[in-house]
Amino acid sequence: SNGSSINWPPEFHPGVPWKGLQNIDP
Amino acid sequence: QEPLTASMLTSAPPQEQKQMLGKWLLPLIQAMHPALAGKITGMLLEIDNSELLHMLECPQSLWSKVDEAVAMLQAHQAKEAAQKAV
Repeated sequence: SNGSSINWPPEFHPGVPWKGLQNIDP
Repeated sequence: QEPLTASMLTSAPPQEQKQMLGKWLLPLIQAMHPALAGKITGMLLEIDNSELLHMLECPQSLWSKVDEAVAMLQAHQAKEAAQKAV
């Protein structure tokens, strides 16, 4: 395991369009 | 804040729907978990919109999901911290 989930979960910002899990770099 | 209704939500495009739900969820969650609100909102937005709409009408189900999300987030953060420590 390489621990690539470090940026999970995506954070919601009111002014930024929501991209969900797509905004996490693998 | 302006109440969010199912008809408002379903008349918006899918990406906009998540944005609307997020804007509605964030201040509610901030009241309970100020430091984690953005992340918890992000986690809850992975839930199906129809279920989120149900949570909008039933605060009890919202808070139980928030509790679940906080527990998951804390477990995740503890795991990350443990991995970094090694």
